[in-house]
Amino acid sequence: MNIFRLTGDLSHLAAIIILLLKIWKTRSCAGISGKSQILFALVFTTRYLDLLTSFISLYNTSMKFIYIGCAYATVYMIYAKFKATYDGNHDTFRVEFLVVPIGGLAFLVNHDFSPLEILWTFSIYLESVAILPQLFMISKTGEAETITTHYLFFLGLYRALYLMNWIWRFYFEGFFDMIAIVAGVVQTILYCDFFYLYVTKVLKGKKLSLPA
Amino acid sequence: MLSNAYKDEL
Repeated sequence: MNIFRLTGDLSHLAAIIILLLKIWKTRSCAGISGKSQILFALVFTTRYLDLLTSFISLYNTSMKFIYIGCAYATVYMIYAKFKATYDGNHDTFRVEFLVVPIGGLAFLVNHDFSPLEILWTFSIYLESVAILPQLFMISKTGEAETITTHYLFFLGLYRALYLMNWIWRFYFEGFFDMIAIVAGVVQTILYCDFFYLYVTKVLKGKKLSLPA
Repeated sequence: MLSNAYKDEL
């Protein structure tokens, strides 16, 4: 555990909590892509199946439970509790175009051809692109609430910090995981355009709106 | 494939 890993995890947790609180406090999930949230719930479910087979640490186990719990709570709020506020008309990204090829890729490129390992690989690949429906939704409506941009910022920051963590681990522990690194780089790149808008607009007190 | 080292991560 190094400082980048820890702040990365906390940043990830902050993103998840910000989104839950936003929906809970405003009693609305307007502007939030339910599809992205379903994908994240799928990511956590397929990745953390090792909860059933191996114990790493109390920290590890509890964070996994928190992530999974929050992911399903978010999906429940969007598709059940605050369903009336869900903006489904703008959430039109075709997720099967992500899930099907990624499922195929996880079968072809993995560390070990076993069910748990393939599901872990699937979750790593899927996480790298799971935010696309949300970004697509923002590009479609041309704007995002400021609180939504904070959510996206912490979610992107988390992956950027994980990249630093992997550089650290390569230098000080001497190993690396190619699947995680390639997917992590892809995931971080997807946020670059958003980071630029966040710094130039949101941090200067303006709402994030895209030019028409 | 290369090492499978990051299973302790989230």
